[in-house]
Amino acid sequence: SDFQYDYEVYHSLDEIKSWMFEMNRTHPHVVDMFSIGRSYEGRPLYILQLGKRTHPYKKAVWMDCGVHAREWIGPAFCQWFVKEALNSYRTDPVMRRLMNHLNFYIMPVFNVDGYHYSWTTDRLWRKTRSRIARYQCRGVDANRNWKVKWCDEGASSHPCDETYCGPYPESEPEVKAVARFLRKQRKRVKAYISIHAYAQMLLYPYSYKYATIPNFTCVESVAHNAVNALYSAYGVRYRYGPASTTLYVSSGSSIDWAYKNGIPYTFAFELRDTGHYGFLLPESLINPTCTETTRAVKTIASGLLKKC
Amino acid sequence: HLYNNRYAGDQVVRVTPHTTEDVRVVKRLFENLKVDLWRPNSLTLIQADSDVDVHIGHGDIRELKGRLKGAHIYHRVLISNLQKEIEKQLAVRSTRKRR
Repeated sequence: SDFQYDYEVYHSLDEIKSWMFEMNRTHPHVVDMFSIGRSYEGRPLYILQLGKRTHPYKKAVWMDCGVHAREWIGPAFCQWFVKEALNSYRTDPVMRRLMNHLNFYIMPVFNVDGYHYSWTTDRLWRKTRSRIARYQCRGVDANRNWKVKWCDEGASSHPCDETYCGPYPESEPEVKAVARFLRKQRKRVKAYISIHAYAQMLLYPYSYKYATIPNFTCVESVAHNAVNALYSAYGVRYRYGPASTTLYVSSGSSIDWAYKNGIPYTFAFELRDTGHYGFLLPESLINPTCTETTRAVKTIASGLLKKC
Repeated sequence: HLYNNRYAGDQVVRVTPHTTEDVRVVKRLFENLKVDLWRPNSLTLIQADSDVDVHIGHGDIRELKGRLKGAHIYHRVLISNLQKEIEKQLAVRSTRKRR
């Protein structure tokens, strides 16, 4: 087809939406596109479901990108992963096995309003774009708005702060829509992955407390294998471990919510880099960053098909 | 200009407080200056011996560096001109598209 899409540049929200429709149109047997709700400003929250339609009760992996608007490498990675999954289905036995036995729910842009705003008005915007009564400051940190130890340590109750937890849990329609979808799919979703930037880390629960999760051994092993797979691409070292100790304590995060709601493997990636460019990772680094991260995500997904 | 040149002359500075006193000084400094914390993303998360990346407006750079130097707190510039870096991020793209 004459649809040319450059995966090694950053794309606007409109371009990403057109790309999603095109993936859905050109891969009807392995791609389904649907919306799980609308954002604060009324934009659809589109999801791509990837996977061979082998049977209706397949296990599933959820992956969202772009929770924080300025972390552009996230949406770039979600698109890259979809492209890799579709292009390598025939040639890569690992990807073929994953697509045959799992469904992937991919949300290329979680915070659609914030992402659009970062393209048009403020490149360094982080939060959603909701309005807060009695305050001029806008937006909630979507990764402090989940109903798990909400607005406790590591989050702020002040609307003008970057880590504002919101007026109440799931106050953000984007968070509410994803939480509702994951609650409905609870029996099938076995892994939750959220893509952020930057710090080069792979984090798992808990974020809100210094404690060890019950299935620590299995999760630690999957994380270890994932960062090893990532390292095998270009030798980039990722730190990994519980978010509270590896990064910092924060409450109301999506990986803690997903874990508490029964998803056994929940991870947050902090992609490249460690600060040289920060949120302004050059387009020339999209390819290596996404190539290495694809290896890590495939390793996590493969871990679901093994017994632990 | 992209974003109406709003980031012209802004910088991203990495500050590394080593003692609890350094941490107190840095927190107080950032409360007074209007800064955009890149990492960590909240004042309460600043701790000793961990890097703090902060986006600072061009009008506050001199005061920030002067205060940090006065308090002997280690810092270095990660991005010397934010506007240029942002335009570089997308400018390349538009030429490619034209090609």
